[in-house]
Amino acid sequence: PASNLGLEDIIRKALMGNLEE
Amino acid sequence: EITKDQQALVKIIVEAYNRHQIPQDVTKKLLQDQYSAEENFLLLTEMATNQVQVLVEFTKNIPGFLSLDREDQIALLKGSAVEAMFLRSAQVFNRKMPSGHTEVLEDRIRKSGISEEFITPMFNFYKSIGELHMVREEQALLTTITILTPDRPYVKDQQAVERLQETMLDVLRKMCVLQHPQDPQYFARLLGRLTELRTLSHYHAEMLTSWRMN
Repeated sequence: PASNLGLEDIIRKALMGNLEE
Repeated sequence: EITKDQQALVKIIVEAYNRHQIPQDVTKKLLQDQYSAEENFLLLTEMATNQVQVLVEFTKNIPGFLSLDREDQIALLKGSAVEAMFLRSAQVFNRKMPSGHTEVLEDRIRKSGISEEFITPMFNFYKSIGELHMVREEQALLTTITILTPDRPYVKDQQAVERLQETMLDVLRKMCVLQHPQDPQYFARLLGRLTELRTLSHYHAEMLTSWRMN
């Protein structure tokens, strides 16, 4: 579960990146 | 015949595929032939993070992807990350590289502490991808199709994803017919690799556990 959460965090941050720009 | 719209779609996807790669300063480190087991573990972990970031940046450019429900976007990326990484790794591994690079890479993977029982299916997969001699458009479309698999866990609107995937499958099928007229089974063989990817992805969780323990 911990590594899955890490993966989801990376994905969410990277997806959000575009919105912030 | 590929329509103008489909040509434009392929162009966008291939450009995004080419644009989003692992940073060169990271890949250069991979080619160093002096490294400790710990350095190796840290580098491969760093690369895994880069791979996911590259995957997300590429996927954002897939026409229609950002119109999907936000949580479905995350579910698709989570669900396809491992398969997409293996597919991209296989494509990179089979690329023509300067002399000696393939050997350094293979050596690094074999000495990483990952158990042989997982290394063998991984290299078998890399070999089976290499045998297809895919062109860049096929690689990019196959990666797209992997990401747009509707039956990933937690995807709510599977039909929306399926419609998007069908669009990509149709273009890829036409490209295979046009590019490989003497090999009518080529498209089927490409799709067969997606089944292999799923199997490899099931090994992956076990591979990680055993590697971490090592």
